[in-house]
Amino acid sequence: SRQRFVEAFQAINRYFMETFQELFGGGQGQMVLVDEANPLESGIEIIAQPPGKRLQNIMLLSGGEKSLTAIALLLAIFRYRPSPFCILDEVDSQLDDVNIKRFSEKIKEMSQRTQFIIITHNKTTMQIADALHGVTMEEPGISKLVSVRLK
Amino acid sequence: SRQRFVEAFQAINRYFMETFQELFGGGQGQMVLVDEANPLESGIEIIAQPPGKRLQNIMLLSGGEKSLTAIALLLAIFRYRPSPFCILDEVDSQLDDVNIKRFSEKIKEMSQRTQFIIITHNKTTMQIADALHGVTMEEPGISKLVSVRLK
Amino acid sequence: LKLEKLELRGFKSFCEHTELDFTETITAIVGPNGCGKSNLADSITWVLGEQSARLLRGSKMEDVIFQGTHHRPPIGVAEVTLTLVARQDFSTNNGHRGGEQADGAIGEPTSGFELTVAAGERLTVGRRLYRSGESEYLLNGRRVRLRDIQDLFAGTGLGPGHYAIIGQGHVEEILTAKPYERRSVIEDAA
Amino acid sequence: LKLEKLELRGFKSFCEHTELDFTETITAIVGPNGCGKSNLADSITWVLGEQSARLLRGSKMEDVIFQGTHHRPPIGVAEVTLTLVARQDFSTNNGHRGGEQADGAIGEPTSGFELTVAAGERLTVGRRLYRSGESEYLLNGRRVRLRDIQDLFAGTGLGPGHYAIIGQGHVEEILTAKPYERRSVIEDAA
Ligand SMILES: Nc1ncnc2c1ncn2[C@@H]1O[C@H](COP(=O)(O)OP(=O)(O)OP(=O)(O)O)[C@@H](O)[C@H]1O
Ligand SMILES: Nc1ncnc2c1ncn2[C@@H]1O[C@H](COP(=O)(O)OP(=O)(O)OP(=O)(O)O)[C@@H](O)[C@H]1O
Ligand SMILES: [Mg+2]
Ligand SMILES: [Mg+2]
Repeated sequence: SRQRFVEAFQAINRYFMETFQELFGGGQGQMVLVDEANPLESGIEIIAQPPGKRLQNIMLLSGGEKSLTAIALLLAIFRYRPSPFCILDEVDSQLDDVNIKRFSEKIKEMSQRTQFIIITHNKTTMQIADALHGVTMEEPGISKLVSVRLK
Repeated sequence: SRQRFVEAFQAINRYFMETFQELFGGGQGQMVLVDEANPLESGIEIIAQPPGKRLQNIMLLSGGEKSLTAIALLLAIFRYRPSPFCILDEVDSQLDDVNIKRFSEKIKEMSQRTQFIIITHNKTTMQIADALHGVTMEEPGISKLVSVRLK
Repeated sequence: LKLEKLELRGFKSFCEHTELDFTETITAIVGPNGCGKSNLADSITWVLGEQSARLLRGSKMEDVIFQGTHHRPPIGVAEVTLTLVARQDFSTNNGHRGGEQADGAIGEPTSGFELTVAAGERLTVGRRLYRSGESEYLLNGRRVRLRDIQDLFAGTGLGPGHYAIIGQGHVEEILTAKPYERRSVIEDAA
Repeated sequence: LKLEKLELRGFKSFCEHTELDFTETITAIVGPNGCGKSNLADSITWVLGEQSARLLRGSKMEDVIFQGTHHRPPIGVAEVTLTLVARQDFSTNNGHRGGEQADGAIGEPTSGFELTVAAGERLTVGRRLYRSGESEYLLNGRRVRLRDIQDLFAGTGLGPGHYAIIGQGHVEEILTAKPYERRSVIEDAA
């Protein structure tokens, strides 16, 4: 129904604008209806402006900026319609150390209400984990769980 | 012409098989004509088998294994049809430390004949560089080159 | 609902029986390329009722069954079991779906399938696929239909169009999607 | 041909005149997210004659001109100059293309455009785009057509379908491509 879509759109947009600023340390991101007059059928545009930069077509953003913008939006959708748990598979692969720090702090904050399973190669991301499961293939082609010590 | 395509296909395939083994430390990868009887029009299939694993649909490979397989093939095409220089923009983002080591050694070897420009966030990849250019945005939105000290 | 444990055997590269505890709030899964981390995520996607082999990186669903290595033969069945704990009283029947995600929707009645889990009690969800193509779906040890599993999770935010599992390489999809594709993402959440 | 220097001004985030030396064999470009590393790669792609705005992450070619920030106004022209050194005698005219990449192909004659560079001599390739939409292309300071630049590089392995520049996020494309798409990649190299 129109009511439900508009409510969801506005709520997710609020979460997105908030999360974008937290992950970027500033700037602004939001969703915009392509056709404001026709919310029942309009497509959705995403605009993103990292701190100090000008508003541009999101395709001009860097690889890391795109990832971070997408993460902000996905976490906003998740906050509006939460599941019992959230699995993130290497979503941090394009992020530099500064952005990974803010990303992992955001996950830490959201973990008060949600269980997270995070697959990562990054040591900073690993540090927010309460438990670390290592997977190896000592015997080629056969996966095995091992306990992991973080140095 | 048929002659040129078959020659190119076979030469690139030889380079691919060789480079795949170097990057994976074993295993085997190759290109296969979908329709052997019709080389003039046949599409090309890629099969890849990391060491110790069974030959499977390449889509089942892991993110890092796919990246490494693609790098092997792209470097093979490049060796057959070299350009004066090669620019690699964060092709190592999915690779773990062991694979990055072999990847950077391969680039070092190929650099005897080709100039490489490598954009990366990875410290191991940076170590094979003869020169390091840092880019910053002290003033937001304005890129600037700076000299870089590798710790 | 809260995740407690994942068990898998014969699923992709997890040939032998493997058990993972998820009792912690934030669990990290680490290891080298190709060791099986994404396969673990796939096993959870699968046991929740995923029907698209392509979303599991396969070309047919049989691809999720351990296919053997140079030293080990293929296995005949893939099996995954997820154990969850109810945080509040939870029941699923005829549109009464999950005290936790009461979005007010009255779903169409399931054919008499009924399950009630009291707060603190466990719920186990199991799925098996045999190489013959035969499938089994289990809830608390009882054979049910795939539909019952999908319905159960639909009431908890894990239904169609959920964003609970962000797959490797898929994070930027929402940005590169067309405007009306993004709309349907928001519609699914609404 | 060997790269020697890249100069850019008004190109994407490089508002001010910037010069990079590429005299070394392996040059690494590093820095935080969004600082401009891929924009440098884009500038090389662009000065070689790229005509697709989409391959430069834009929706129109004007997107490559510095668009200004909160504190600086937009600029009216983007300019990139690439300086190369010939490793061997090099000439381009009427099908005699590049002693380095003599694949025996006799290309169609260019309209009398002729350039000869002796071993050890420099070659500068320049491109400008004005916000009016007007473009300029230069070879060794002389105005030429875009076609002349593309032809020049086609003889050196930097022509259409070259794999000299692997863009960010594009490395796995050849694996996800369809079989006949991969075929045209090999055909381009042949
Ligand atoms: N049915 C199967 N039987 C045996 N092995 C399989 C099966 N399906 C997939 N695999 C293997 O699992 C491996 C991929 O595992 P996975 O994607 O979990 O790796 P990963 O740990 O996520 O690695 P990365 O860090 O590179 O993403 C591949 O090598 C693949 O061959
Ligand atoms: N015409 C333009 N004018 C001003 N800024 C621009 C223009 N085009 C792109 N940019 C900016 O350049 C930045 C992207 O730079 P670039 O893609 O080179 O980053 P990067 O260093 O490769 O980062 P990453 O490590 O995340 O890939 C974006 O923030 C974008 O807004
Ligand atoms: Mg993975
Ligand atoms: Mg980049």
